[in-house]
Amino acid sequence: MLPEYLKNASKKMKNGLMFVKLVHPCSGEGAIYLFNMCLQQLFEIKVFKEKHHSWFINQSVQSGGLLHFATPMDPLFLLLYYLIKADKVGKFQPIDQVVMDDMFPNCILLLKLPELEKLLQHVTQEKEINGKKYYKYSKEKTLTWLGKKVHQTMAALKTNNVNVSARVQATTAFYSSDQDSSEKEEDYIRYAYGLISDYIPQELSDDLAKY
Amino acid sequence: MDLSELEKDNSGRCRLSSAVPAVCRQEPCVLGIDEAGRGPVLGPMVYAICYCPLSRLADLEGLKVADSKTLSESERERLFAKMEEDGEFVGWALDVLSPNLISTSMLGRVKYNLNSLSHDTAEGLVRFALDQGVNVTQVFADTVGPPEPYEKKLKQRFPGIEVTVKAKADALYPAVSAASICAKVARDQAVKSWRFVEELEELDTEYGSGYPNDPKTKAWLRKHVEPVFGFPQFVRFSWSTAQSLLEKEAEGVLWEDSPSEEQEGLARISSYFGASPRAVPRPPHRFFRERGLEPANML
Amino acid sequence: LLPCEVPANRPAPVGRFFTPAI
Repeated sequence: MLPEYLKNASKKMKNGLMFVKLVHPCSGEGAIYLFNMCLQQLFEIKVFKEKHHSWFINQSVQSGGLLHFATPMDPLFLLLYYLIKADKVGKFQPIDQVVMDDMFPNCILLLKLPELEKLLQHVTQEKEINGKKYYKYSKEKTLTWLGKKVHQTMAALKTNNVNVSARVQATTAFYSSDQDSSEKEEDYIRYAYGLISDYIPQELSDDLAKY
Repeated sequence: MDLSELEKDNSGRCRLSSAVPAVCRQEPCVLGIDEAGRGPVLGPMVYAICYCPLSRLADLEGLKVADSKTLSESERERLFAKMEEDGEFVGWALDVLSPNLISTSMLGRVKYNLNSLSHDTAEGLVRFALDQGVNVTQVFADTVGPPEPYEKKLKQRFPGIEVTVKAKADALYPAVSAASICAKVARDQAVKSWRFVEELEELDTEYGSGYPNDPKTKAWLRKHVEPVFGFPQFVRFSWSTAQSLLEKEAEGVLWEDSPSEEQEGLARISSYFGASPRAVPRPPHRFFRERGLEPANML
Repeated sequence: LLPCEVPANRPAPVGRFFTPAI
């Protein structure tokens, strides 16, 4: 399942859309992404996998009812993964020495992103020497950036009526009015934090929880 | 009999009824219940009631509505037409239960067997007559399953009305025999004019009586079994005749609550004593788990 | 996408038997 506007992307350029294997920023394992070379946009691919589904496709029945969804994803989550990893070196580095990965060589595609420098400003300190930029991971800036992400996610959860209540209840049940709003807010923050944490390393997720 | 209602949608149930003769609102009436098409593996089952004033029972008998089993299809149609003509003292109503309704009731997660479906339908028709103002004082019904509980249930539902449930009621009571004629006429017509929602290619209507032991019916079923879709909805999937044919000729189907062959996720006991504690990756967030979504690590 | 699994890949007269209801 792809957003409609991507349909012609693959027509415009030979390799308009590319499926690439990159790191999953939370688990560190490989995951499939879709790169749109024209708009330089990154999509994560999630697969709907449940037992006992088949397809009717035209005049046939096909087993293995998997459904792959391509959802736009902020590439900064991937850049962040490499910046944190490189932070052990503890000094400023050019970004093309940070984003390197022999497991997932296609990560260099991230360096082609049009607003790469703007993105990096959210999560790094930078220095410029002889016209060349050097970057260093900044936890403070990152936490501020993630805080914004959590609030944006909360807003989206509310508008999409996602059931976030901690108590297990039928998803169709509406909020019992007796639940006071601060508890509700708490549920939303916790839920949004949990979702964002699916895209950042465990250690940063712990810091974010405190933040 | 106007079955156009059924032709529009033959996947559920549909009710047909005559006007209520004025005299049936004034005088005490006897009401007979019977069904047609209970046994066949094809086509609908029809429940019918027929009622008339006690004072006109002799006239009803005069219509020669003898035991409908002894009548031919055309004789039944002629008799039904005659009852319609003499409509000023006879009223009727019937429910056509489609094969799809029968099958889905019997095969549903919560079993709703044929007897319960029958009892409820019969009761619904008596309720319908009462709601239309028919002054019912006596009800006669043919047995569906053991007579006692059925009679008891009808008496509970309709206190103050005399209820008699007996085997061969259609040979004993003219009102039941008349109901049986209505049911049979409706069933015959429904089967004859059955509109197949499935655009079958070489559709043949040589399905015989529809009874499971009828060789023509068996041959028709064998010819029309479809490995993925089973049968046209004209067939009662819940009939053992249909089921055994599906077992032989059709693909299996697995549902999420099918008894799964192996217990998923039971790790081998040795894995719990593995050397390095398995780094249990964090499970995906609840948002994804609840939607069956996980990161794709291969296409 | 069906809520059940037919353990087979084969031709099937979907157009004749299956009317998706929205």
